[in-house]
Amino acid sequence: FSFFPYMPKWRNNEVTYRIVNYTPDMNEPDVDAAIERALKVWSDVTPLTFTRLSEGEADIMISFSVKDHGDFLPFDGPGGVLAHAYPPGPKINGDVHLDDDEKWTEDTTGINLFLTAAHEFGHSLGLLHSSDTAALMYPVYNSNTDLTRFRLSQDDIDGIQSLYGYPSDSPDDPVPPTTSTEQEKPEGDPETCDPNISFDAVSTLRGEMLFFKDRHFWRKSINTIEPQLHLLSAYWPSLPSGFDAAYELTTKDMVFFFKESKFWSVRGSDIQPGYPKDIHTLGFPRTVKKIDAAFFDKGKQKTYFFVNDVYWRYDEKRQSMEHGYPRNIVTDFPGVDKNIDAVFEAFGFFYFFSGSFQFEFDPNAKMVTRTLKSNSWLNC
Amino acid sequence: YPLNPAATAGTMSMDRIQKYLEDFYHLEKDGKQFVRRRDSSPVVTKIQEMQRFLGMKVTGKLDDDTMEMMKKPRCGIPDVSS
Repeated sequence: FSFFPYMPKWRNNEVTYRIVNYTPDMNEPDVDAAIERALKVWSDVTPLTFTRLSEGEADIMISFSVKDHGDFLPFDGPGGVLAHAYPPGPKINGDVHLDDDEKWTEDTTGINLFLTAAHEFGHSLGLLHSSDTAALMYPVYNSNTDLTRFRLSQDDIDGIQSLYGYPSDSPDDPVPPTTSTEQEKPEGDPETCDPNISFDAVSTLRGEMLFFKDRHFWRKSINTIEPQLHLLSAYWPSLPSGFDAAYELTTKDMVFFFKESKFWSVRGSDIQPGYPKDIHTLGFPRTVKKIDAAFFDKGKQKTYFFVNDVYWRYDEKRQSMEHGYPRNIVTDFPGVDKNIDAVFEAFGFFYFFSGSFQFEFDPNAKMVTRTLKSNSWLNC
Repeated sequence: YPLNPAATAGTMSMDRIQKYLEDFYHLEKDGKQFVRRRDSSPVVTKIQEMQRFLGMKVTGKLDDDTMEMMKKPRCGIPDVSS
């Protein structure tokens, strides 16, 4: 599988679509059904949902046209190019154009609309073509596809889940277990509901929350009650334990782990090449020996790094530390006046962990709204 | 050059072959007649790139299998990002 340059994807999992016009080749309800089924192919394996609009601008505008249709990519008459689509983004981006010089059908006597639309929706969601001849995203139309038992290939699934993760109700692991010990409960488990428990680091990961403590971590999915306790080595065998900080850079589907003056980057269970790197390459002065906590603010596209009683802000777009830092934590986060062990952002709040307590901070009201036990997320 | 009959390879016009490589594999457009440059290294390289991506035998030549593949209906998005 492959992605468009810069891996564009829909920020919001609720994607809208609109069928702008119809082909004369098929009954309108059959077109509706084919489009719906083609979208379901992707919503079945991701957290994405598709809502149909009957007017106005939808994320994915689906239209039939012939020859020159206003986007500098004219169609070529019967055969040849069947359709094209644009990667996620505003206006024409995300849209699907189908060549109405083809004979669109529900079966394979002509060009099957379901199969072609499902392929084009792969582009609308951010996938480029695959060289896997069994993949839906293979560029050449395969009229021998068994439509009654159509399934995405593993290549298609791996590609789209790299962009959007797993279906929200999926029991599948977003980070596939790498060893059988994954199932055994690690010996010397930390007590999940110890009222005095504190964490080394916390982070989100593809919609889940991870709470790190020494050689272990808890995984908590928003959709499951019980957290799962795992050994770090079962997922990232070559990483050290006892992290100082961790944060998810959602725009790149990466998690960064910090320990002393080093940091690593992982995508799922894959450690990215070229790591560990030195934290001073991010722009910290030599006086900084380690990071206490970090989180990525999606809204601002900035990463906050906390060290003792001050913090820095890193511009992920410009890939550089912002000027005017460090600043006192308590100045910009009143009420957060303790040394911070860990922090993450969830539901629009910042959760600062200090010892066995966590402070829920509302960035809009600029105040601590609740003080909770650190393990309140672990269903204690 | 004497006026060529519509230059074709197999049953596909040279123009269509050139457009295929330009549209889907970003073959540089240089205005020259394709029939004269079909054995040039840029074109051979693009034919090899296409054969490799589509899972075919990589010959760099416009052989029948390659012609057949180029005639098949497909998506209009390039196979490789520019």
